[in-house]
Amino acid sequence: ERSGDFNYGAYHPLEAIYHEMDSIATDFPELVSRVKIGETFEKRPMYVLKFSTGGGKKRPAIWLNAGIHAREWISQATAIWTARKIVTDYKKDPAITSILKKVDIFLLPVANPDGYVYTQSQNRLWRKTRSRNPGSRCVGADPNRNWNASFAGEGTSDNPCSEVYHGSHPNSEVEVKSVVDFIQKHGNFKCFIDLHSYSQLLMYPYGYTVKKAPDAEELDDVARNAAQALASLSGTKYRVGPTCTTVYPASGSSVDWAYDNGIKYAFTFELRDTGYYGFLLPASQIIPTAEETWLGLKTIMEHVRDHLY
Amino acid sequence: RDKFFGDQVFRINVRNGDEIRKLTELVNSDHLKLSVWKSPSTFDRPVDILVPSVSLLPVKSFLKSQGLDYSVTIEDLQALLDNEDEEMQHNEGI
Repeated sequence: ERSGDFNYGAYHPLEAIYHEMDSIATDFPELVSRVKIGETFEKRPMYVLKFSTGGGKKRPAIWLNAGIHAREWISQATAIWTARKIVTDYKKDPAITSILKKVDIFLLPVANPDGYVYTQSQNRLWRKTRSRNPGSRCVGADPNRNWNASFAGEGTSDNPCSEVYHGSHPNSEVEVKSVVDFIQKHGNFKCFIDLHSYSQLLMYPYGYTVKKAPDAEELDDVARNAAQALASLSGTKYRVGPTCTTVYPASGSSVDWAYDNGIKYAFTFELRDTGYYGFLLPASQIIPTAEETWLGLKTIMEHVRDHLY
Repeated sequence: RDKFFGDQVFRINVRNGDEIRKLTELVNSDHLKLSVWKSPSTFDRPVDILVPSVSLLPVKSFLKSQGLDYSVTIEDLQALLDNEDEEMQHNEGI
């Protein structure tokens, strides 16, 4: 922030976030590249930042997903801060340096660009994508119910007007399909973390069933350690547990898809706060939230580094 | 941009399955135009609902008649949105 003009303690339009992503890649070309992974329904680019110290295209990798629900602005803001943090701390912090020595990190700060733009131009409380539903006056599908993991199961709706409308078929939303295609083509992701708000929760599969995931015990341990690390900064308390019993049944989610497709370390963060501001978290809380979340993310990434499979 | 003058966010504490069912019926009433921020789930987690200004009285009346415990967590949604907007514009100016 000192060397550039991007205020990490403020919310920004999509163009500003994309410009900052480009700046980060330009500033650290030996570590970062900005990769276009697809286009949205309204033809906006979808950009990820790839953090890599080399070692070939199919190195083990971590996917950090943010902003899939448009109105959860702290998610996108935390993600772009995290991008800058990674490059700032590389070769200074032994943890992130050793993580990047073994794995690549892909960061998607705005997983739902059309929705995000809509929250800024029209309706601040929009959640879904902006795709057109034939035969319906209602727009969009819930991009976190559109993944092929018990698609159209409990916790979703077949009504296009619903906030949890699952879409016409799995990956019907081009924003979801772009991520799915990229991850499947890569074939060597070991970790998928999805950032949402609000509620201060750290969850792992499953959302679509109360059945215990095979790795539930390990994921629970990792999550508890991550929540503890997060809390160590400012005392922010997170609840930990499987999605289905910690919040509610939610089928077709990104994290469940990732887990069922061989990505063992799959987690959902619900960031600040617990409801005082809800989705309208003041910008003054962006940096404190991002700083504490970073400690949780690092804990998870260190575990992935030490437990590659 | 859409405005939310007079709209409020209610937090409803649900204690059992019956209360969740009643609340779900309320949320599904089309004419009230309620928007769920946090869905009904386990019994120890509250439900957050955005209530448009025109529905405040009927919703309060329903909650009271059903014995559902609630509080208003955001009394003036538009004020929060205006602050946020002002901040963003100020930042862009800088």
